Amino acid sequence: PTTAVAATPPPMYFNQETLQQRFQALIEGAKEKWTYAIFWQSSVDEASGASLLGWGDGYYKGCEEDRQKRTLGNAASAAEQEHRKRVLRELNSLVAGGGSSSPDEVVEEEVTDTEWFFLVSMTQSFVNGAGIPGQALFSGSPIWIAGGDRLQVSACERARQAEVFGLRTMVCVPVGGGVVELGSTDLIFQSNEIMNKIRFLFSFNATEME
Amino acid sequence: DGDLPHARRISLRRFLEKRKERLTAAVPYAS
Repeated sequence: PTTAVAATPPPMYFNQETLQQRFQALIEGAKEKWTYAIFWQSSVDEASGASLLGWGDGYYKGCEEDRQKRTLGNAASAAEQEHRKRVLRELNSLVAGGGSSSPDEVVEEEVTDTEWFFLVSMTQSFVNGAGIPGQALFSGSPIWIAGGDRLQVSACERARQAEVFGLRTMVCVPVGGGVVELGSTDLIFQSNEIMNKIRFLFSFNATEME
Repeated sequence: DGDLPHARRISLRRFLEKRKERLTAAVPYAS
């Protein structure tokens, strides 16, 4: 249940540089192999009054499957790959300011399933407690889903989509100003150590916001 | 449509930069 809603800018902007440092400390310093982390930022849609979780920032580390799929060539179908590459080319020219630089491997190499899942996440938002991130924010409690079978039967479309793209663990932890989501292609069981690390790293205060 | 919100633009640029690093670092396929 993800919905694209035109929201007014959120009241606070988090400094993306410090967010990246937090992601890096969380993911690169972990024993577990997390594939990505996302900070969903909460805001209120002024027109409707709906609470909204939208893209704040993300960190994509990748996984072993990325390397294997590129090497062995067992990635998504040719048509799907062409679609992904076309989108990536358009996005690349968009962030490059429409420059006419020649195509390079960054947009010509295969876009793996987990890369695509991460990219698509940038377009998603969650209204009034919808989806796993929204439920975590609404309840104030972490949600930890370990196992492809559990993701598959989730009521949340995003969780089911995650399973289709090869993810086996999805975690959403409410923090100040939003929700931190972690995903992995590995099976990772709930641990207080990880939960505490997320809460510690993402306990924002006013001086850390732009 | 060219109207990419600021946070997504930064995230996307960083994703593409890191993707390039990953691809460059990847061991080439030995035939």
